[in-house]
Amino acid sequence: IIELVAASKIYRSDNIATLAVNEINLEIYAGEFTAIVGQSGSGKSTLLSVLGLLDKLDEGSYKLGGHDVQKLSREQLADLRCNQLGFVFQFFHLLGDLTIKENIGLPMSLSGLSQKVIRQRTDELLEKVDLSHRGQHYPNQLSGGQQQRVAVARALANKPPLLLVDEPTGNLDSESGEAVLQLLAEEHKGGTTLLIVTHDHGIANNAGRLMKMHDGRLYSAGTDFRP
Amino acid sequence: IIELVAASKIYRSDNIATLAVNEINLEIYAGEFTAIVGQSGSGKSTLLSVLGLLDKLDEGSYKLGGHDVQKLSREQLADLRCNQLGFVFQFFHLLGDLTIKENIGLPMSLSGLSQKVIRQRTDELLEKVDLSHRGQHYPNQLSGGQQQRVAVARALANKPPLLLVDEPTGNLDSESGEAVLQLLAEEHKGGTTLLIVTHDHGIANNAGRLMKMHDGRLYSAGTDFRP
Ligand SMILES: Nc1ncnc2c1ncn2[C@@H]1O[C@H](COP(=O)(O)OP(=O)(O)OP(=O)(O)O)[C@@H](O)[C@H]1O
Ligand SMILES: Nc1ncnc2c1ncn2[C@@H]1O[C@H](COP(=O)(O)OP(=O)(O)OP(=O)(O)O)[C@@H](O)[C@H]1O
Ligand SMILES: [Mg+2]
Ligand SMILES: [Mg+2]
Repeated sequence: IIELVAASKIYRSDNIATLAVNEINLEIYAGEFTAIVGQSGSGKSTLLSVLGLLDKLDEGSYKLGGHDVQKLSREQLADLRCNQLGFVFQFFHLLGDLTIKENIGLPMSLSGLSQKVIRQRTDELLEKVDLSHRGQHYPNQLSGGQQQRVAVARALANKPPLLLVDEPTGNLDSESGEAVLQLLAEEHKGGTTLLIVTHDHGIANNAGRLMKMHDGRLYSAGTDFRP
Repeated sequence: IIELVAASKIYRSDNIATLAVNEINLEIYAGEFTAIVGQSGSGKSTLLSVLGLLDKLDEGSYKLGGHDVQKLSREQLADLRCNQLGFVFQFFHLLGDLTIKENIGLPMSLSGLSQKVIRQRTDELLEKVDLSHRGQHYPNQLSGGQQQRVAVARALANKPPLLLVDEPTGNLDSESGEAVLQLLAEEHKGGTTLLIVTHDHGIANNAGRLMKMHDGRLYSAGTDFRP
């Protein structure tokens, strides 16, 4: 489902160039659960935003589901982003003017589902993240951890076959974190391909494959690596 | 240094009232290191924003350094916020139009320090958080964890006697988290009163006092409580 070959992403500003992602080769097969760990600033979010079609590579190639993303049209990319990919951002990026229900429903209305189906699925997801009584509130009326849970619910809305998750439990206590992990594991059991960036050893231990990023490079970690 | 008596904070929206902080009594003495743990949504950030003079209480009283904050003028509050209190927000709130150096220097220029002293102190703090080569970048050019470290450096700028910190290691790998904790512990050794909200057991175990919040109420945890 994911195939990166000699992929690099370089940030240039003033006279400094930061090689955030440095000649990475990565293959991820459908149905796998992969965790990526690595120090702060090692390139994890950058790698995820390239895989999530939010950023372009400077060098190398990226094939998603067998298609070379550099050859896809704008409409094809938008369709992939909306229907094939689910993305949980490290800092949520919830839309402040929309209620919690509207935030979760947005991906579904973009892909043309009926209002009835959207309402039902939204209520189901709110229940799963233990926030059913907060649907009418706005993101700034929720705590940090509650917003993180809404971001996870939104990413699951269209039941995407590939889920890219950046640090899903960073702002959660161990109980809430466990519940989010449960939810993601359930999706994985249902066939979703899961890629999670994390500092949480619990998640890293549950994954089928563990990889480590360091200064823009990606290393496949054997079982001896456990952080 | 901090004295709360029957303190409550209520959020009202539409027809739902959330009692985020519920009749809390709290005394913190100068030089103490207190950690507060608690589930997502239990009221930790709300309590910290009341203590940090960012939010007003609906009921009860708050004395900071012996002064009843409800009787202080706007100028006195601004002076307290700038010179007596250091605050690390859960989601950083760095200013996007300023460079990293300017973000760290801002509290010092607000309290009238000379440019020479500001430059020196800023370089010292950047060194302490391992970001000396990034001073000219902007917040959106740093990773999540790097931004968190800048937020800690900014809060230390004026060497405030009281430091309120909300979840300082949520987005950090264990090594970077350890380094931030070291930095805060050093400040505490130098006499700073430290209050940290956290889900990190390492921090909770290092604190002199541990408290737990649940549904807006604050419980003092004996040593048998360790999360
Ligand atoms: N502006 C607001 N309007 C309504 N409710 C609010 C508002 N801000 C916070 N709340 C509610 O008050 C409660 C306490 O929130 P708070 O942010 O203090 O929690 P927290 O303990 O910091 O949680 P976390 O660990 O997730 O950051 C939550 O239920 C939250 O939804
Ligand atoms: N817009 C940008 N301009 C310049 N450098 C950038 C930009 N965005 C990120 N970087 C740099 O690229 C490197 C990788 O950043 P990235 O956000 O991918 O790290 P990360 O592994 O997700 O870290 P964290 O665990 O702290 O979230 C960092 O050194 C960061 O400062
Ligand atoms: Mg990141
Ligand atoms: Mg909070």
